[in-house]
Amino acid sequence: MQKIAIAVHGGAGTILRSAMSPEKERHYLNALESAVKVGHHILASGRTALEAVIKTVQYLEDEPIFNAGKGSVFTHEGHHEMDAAVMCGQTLTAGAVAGVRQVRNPILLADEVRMQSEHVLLSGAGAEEFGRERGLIFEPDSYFYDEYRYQQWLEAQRTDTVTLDHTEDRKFG
Amino acid sequence: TVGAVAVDVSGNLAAATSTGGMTNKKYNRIGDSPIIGAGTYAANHTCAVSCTGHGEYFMRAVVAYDVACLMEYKGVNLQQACDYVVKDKLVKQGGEGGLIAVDQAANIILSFNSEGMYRASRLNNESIYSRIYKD
Repeated sequence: MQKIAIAVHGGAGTILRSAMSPEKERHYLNALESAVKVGHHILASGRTALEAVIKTVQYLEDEPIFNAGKGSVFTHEGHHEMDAAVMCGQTLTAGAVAGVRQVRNPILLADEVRMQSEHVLLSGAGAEEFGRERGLIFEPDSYFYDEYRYQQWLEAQRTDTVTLDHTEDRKFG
Repeated sequence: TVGAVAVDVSGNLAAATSTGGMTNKKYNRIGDSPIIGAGTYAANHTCAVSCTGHGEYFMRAVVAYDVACLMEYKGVNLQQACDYVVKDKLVKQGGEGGLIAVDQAANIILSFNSEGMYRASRLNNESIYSRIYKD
C-alpha cells in the first residue's frame, strides 16, 4: 500500500541556542507541528500532495514567526517583497511569483500562475496585477509589520548589511 | 523561508516554497525559492524538494533539480542524493542552508549544513517529528 508523507521547513541558518528560550522553542515547534497536521489531514483524506503542500505553506505564511507571508522581513526600502513557487510532480506543472508586495498568500498566487496562465514565473507589479485579476486577497503594509522584524531591519540598515533570516551572527555586506 | 513536500496515496509528489527574502535586500534581489529547479522542484518518479538558505548558492548549484538528477541518472537513493548536494557540494561552495525532500516510497529527508533548520515531518500515522537544531 502506498504510504503518505509530508515534511515542512521554516528556514535554516545559524540559529543561536543562546537566543532560544524553552518557551520560544516550543512556540516554533508547535507552529511546525500544526503545519504538518494541516498537510497530513489532507493526505489522510485521500486528497493530493499538491493540495497538501499548498495548504501547508499557506498556513506557514500566516504564521508571523516565519519569514514568509505575514512574517516577511523588510527590504532596504522598508517594504516586504515575497517570492513563492509550487510544482506538481504528476503533471510537471509549475507556477512561481517573485518580488510581490501586499499579497496575503504568495503561494496561492504562484498556484494561480501554475493553473491559470501559460507562464511559469511572474514578477513584481505584473504578478500583482495578475493576482488582482484572479481575485486574490491583498493586505495593507500594516498587516506585514512586526516589531522584531523592524528592529532587525534597523540594525541591518545601521550596519549596511543584508542578512539571512535566522542568521544573527553572520551578515553579507 | 517556509516550504513543504509531500507524497499522496496515489504516489504523486509535490513541492512548495515561500519566502520573505533577506532583511535589507536591495535591487529587487530574488533568491532560489521561486526558481523552479533551484529552490523548488517536484518530479514524477524521483522526489519533491524545497530548499532554504543562502539563495545565491542554491541557484548556482541548481540544488533541487540536482537531487532529482542524481536519483534519476545515477540511481542513488534520496538520502545519498541529499547528503551529497547539501553536505558536500554546497559546503565546498560555501552555501549555508538545507532542504526537505520526499520520494515516491515516502522516504523523508531533512538535510542541512547550518546550525539548525526549523523542520517537521510525518509518515503515515506515525507521530510527528519536529526539531530545530541538529539531533
